[in-house]
Amino acid sequence: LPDKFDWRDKAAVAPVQDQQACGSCWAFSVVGAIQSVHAIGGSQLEQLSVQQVVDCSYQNAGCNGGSTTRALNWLKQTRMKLVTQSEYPYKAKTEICHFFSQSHSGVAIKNFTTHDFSGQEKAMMGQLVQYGPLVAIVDAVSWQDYLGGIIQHHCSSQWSNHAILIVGYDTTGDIPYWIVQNSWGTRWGNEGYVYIKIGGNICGIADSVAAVFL
Amino acid sequence: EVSSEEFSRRHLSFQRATIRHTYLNSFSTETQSAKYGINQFSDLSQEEFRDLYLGAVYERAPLFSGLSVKE
Repeated sequence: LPDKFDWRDKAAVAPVQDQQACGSCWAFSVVGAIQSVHAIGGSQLEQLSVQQVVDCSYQNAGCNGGSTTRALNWLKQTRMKLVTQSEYPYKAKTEICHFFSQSHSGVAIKNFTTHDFSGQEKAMMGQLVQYGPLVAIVDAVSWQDYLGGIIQHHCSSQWSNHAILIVGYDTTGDIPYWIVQNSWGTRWGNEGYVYIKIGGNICGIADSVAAVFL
Repeated sequence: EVSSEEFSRRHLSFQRATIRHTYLNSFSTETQSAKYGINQFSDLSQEEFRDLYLGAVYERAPLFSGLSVKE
């Protein structure tokens, strides 16, 4: 594995977005992974509709929260094509699902995997490099106050409450860390990103990690 | 424009946040360590923050076996 790896360097990560006062992190992380893997596959990077997932993933609760696994499972089972963000813009509230015809272009997933990588974060690095940005669930209670730097404390595992997108890692410095894209806008953290120490399952980052396949 | 009641509530949340920051930063001993302080969420109570921004439901995942499906 390379000492450092960042999918942003390969133009495969869309800009940081802002979920606003809506518990839709689960949709942002899932859509973020899909649009990245789509770009890695040779397509142009384009922002796909988070609102479509918020409105249509019926097993989840829209702005009241949801599960990344359930959202991915729904996308896989229904072969629902995600349309672009401009065709189905984000509203930061749950609305009625808008359907598009089968002939309408969009991006569908073929499969996904979800694993617990606790104690195996090196293998998780391998998955990131091999498959693309990873969807993960973390304990983000202390992130309310985060300004920047590498998180090493104040996070628990097994109490996850927030979905994020892991886009890279860096092991070249004293503290190896994951590069994580959040969905709270660019004013938060390191221009919308948060760094989490690799090893020790900090914030539960390795508890439930998904890779998507298109 | 907020009512005086809401202003008081937000002010209290803000004061509590500053106390939290002192505690959280006490662990930040290295230059690269995380820093905690005032940001756009500082006038929210911890409960409000959880309700508004932490919307993921955790579902247990199988332990990674180290073997791919092909293997």
